[in-house]
Amino acid sequence: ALMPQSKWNKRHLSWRVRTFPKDSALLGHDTVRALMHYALKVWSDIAPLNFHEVAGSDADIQIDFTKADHEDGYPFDGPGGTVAHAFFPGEKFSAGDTHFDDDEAWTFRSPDADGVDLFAVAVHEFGHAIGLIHTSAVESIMRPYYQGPVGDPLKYHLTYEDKVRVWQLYGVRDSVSHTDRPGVPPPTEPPVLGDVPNNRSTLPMARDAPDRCSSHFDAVAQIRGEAFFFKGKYFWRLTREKHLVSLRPAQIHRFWRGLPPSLDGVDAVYERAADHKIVFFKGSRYWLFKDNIMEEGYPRPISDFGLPLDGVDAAFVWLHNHKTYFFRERRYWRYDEQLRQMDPGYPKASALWKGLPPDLDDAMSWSDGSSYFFKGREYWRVPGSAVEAEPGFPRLTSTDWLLCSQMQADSPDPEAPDAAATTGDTRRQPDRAHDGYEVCSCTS
Amino acid sequence: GAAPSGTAQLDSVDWLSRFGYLPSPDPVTGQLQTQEALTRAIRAMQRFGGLKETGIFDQDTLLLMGTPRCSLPDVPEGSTGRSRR
Repeated sequence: ALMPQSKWNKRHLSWRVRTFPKDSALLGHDTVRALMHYALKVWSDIAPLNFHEVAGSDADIQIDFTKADHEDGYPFDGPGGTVAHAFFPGEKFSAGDTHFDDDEAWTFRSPDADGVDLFAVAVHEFGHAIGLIHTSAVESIMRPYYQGPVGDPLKYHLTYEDKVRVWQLYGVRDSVSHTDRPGVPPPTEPPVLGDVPNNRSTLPMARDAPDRCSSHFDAVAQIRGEAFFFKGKYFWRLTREKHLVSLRPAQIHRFWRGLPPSLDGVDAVYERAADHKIVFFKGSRYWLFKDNIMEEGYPRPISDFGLPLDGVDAAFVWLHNHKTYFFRERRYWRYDEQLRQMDPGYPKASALWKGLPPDLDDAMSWSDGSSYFFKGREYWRVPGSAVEAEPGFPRLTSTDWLLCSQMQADSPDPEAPDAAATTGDTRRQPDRAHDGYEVCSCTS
Repeated sequence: GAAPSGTAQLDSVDWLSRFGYLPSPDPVTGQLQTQEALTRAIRAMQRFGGLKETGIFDQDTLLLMGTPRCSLPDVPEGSTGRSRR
C-alpha cells in the first residue's frame, strides 16, 4: 500500500450526474446515467456497498463532465492526455466526486478509434471514489492508462485481483463467493439483467388498466428523483424533468419484485431519506424495497413506525427537515428515520397544514423544494418550509403531471364503438400531436 | 531525454512530477532535478507501466506517456524521495 487506505464508513452511497457531456450526440442523459449505474454496480455486485441515484445536491458521489481548469487542482488538458479523475473517500467535501473531461469524445459500444469508452473509464474512476489506488497489474481496471473498451456493461466482471483489493477495503458481499478464482466460471451466471429497471410490459395493456387522465391515484412518490403515480395494480413514471416515460401504465408486480400477487393496490409509498430504501404501505402492513427488490422479512405491521393499524393515507419526506410525515384522515405524525421513532407530541391535526383537505390520497416532495399533496383529481403545492398551500391551488393532477388535456382520455370507452375506425371520421380521433406533445417510451 | 510528443504541452519531467514519480520541484532551485533522481523516476515509471527499465525516455516510454490516462498520480504525494529510517 502506497498510502493510508481511505474508505467510506457508510455502506449506502448516493450519486448524481450533475452535468452531462455537452456536445455528444451519441450519449444522451439517460444513457450516461445508465452507464454510471452499471459502472457503480460493478463494485456493488461484489462488495457490500449500495449505490443510489438521487436528485439533490448533496450526493456522496457528484459526477461532472467538465473541461480545462475546473478549480479542483486537476485541470483537464483537452482531447487525450488526462481523461478523468475521482476523489478518494475521506473528510473532504469533494470525497467521491468524479470528473470526466468534456473535451474527450466519449463513446459507448463504439470501436476503440472512435473515442474513449465512458463505461470503462467510469468503472476505473469509481474504483478511486470508493478508495482504490492505481495498480501496475496489466489486467486491472485500476491501471492508470486507458486500455480501450471493456465490452458490454451488463456482462463486465472485475478481475480477481481487483475483487481482492476491494474486498480488503469493504469485505465480501454476502451473495459473492470470494473463493471463485480466475478461469473458473461461477456456478451460475449472476442475473445481471434482473436488476435492470424494466417498466415496459411486452403485453398489450390489460383491460383493467386505468385511464391516467380520469384517475385519482392511490399513491404518489418521488423515488430516485422521479415521480411515480400508483393506481390499482399499475403505475406511471415521470422523469425528473417531468416527462412521462410512457403513456401506458406499468404493472406494479412486474417492476416491484416481491409484492404479493394478490395485492391490488397500495395506500402510500415513500423513499427513505437515510438509506434510500422504498417503503410501500397497504392497510396495516408495509413492505421494504432495496431498489426494486423486496427485502427479506416483509410485510411487517405499520405499528413498527408507531402508527395505528388502521392504515396510512399519505407518506412523504419533508425536504425542509428530512423528517417523514404520515397522514391518516384528519391527523398527521412526524417520524424520525435516524432514531427510528415517532417524534413526541404527535399525532396532530392535519388542519395545521392550511389549505389542504383531510383524507389525502398521498403526498411527495419534489426537486423544486416544494411538497405536493394529492386528493381526488387535484393537487396542492406547499412551497419550501411553509405549512400552507400556495394560492392558485388545487389544480388538476392529470393536466399538470400526466400530460392530459382537460377533455382527454387515454382510450375510447370500451363499451362504445370506435367512431373514427368505423366511419372514417378522423375528427373524433384524439390526436395527441395536436396537444403539442409527442411522448416516447424508450430505455437506455 | 526529449519531451514526449503526445502529452499535450507537458514535457516529460512535468509528466513524471504530475503522476508522482518525481518529487515536487524544490522551491529554491525551481524545476531543477538531479539526473540521478530523473533516471530513478523514469525507471519507476517504466516498472509501473510494465516496460523495460532503461532509465531513459525511449520510444516505448514516450508512447506510454502519451496514452490517455487518469489524472490521479500513480505514486501518491509524500511517498517519493528519501524515507525516514
